Amino acid sequence: KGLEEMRAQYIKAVSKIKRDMLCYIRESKERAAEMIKAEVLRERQETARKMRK
Amino acid sequence: KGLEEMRAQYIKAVSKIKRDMLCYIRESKERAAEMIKAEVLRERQETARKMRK
Amino acid sequence: AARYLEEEELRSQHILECLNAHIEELKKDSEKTVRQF
Repeated sequence: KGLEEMRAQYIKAVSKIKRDMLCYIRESKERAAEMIKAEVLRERQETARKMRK
Repeated sequence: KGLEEMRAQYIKAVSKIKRDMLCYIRESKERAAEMIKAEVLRERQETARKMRK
Repeated sequence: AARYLEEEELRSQHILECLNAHIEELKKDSEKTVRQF
């Protein structure tokens, strides 16, 4: 009986760790997308400046 | 005895998760550094081109 | 750039599969232990 409880607790603990990792991974993907977006924007402005010259 | 065995199983699972995450994070850092290095290089070439003009 | 994001997507899917595999392994092993005792 006790073992069943322990098993359930251990499984709950690793699932929580996984949830936290999912969160971290999602955030790091969002950050990467932000970085790229800013990069593309800068490129556009740069090209626009050149065109004007 | 059963409890000890289960505890060992839990610790094994958590250490595998930790190892995989550390690997993932290190890779992310390396890739980001690569991207930035490429970016700086492009900037230099851009400036060099402008200087020549 | 788009390639970079694509690779990020692939890497995150891969790591998730790994995490799930470890959790499944723990579930199976601990199930065996419970039955044993």
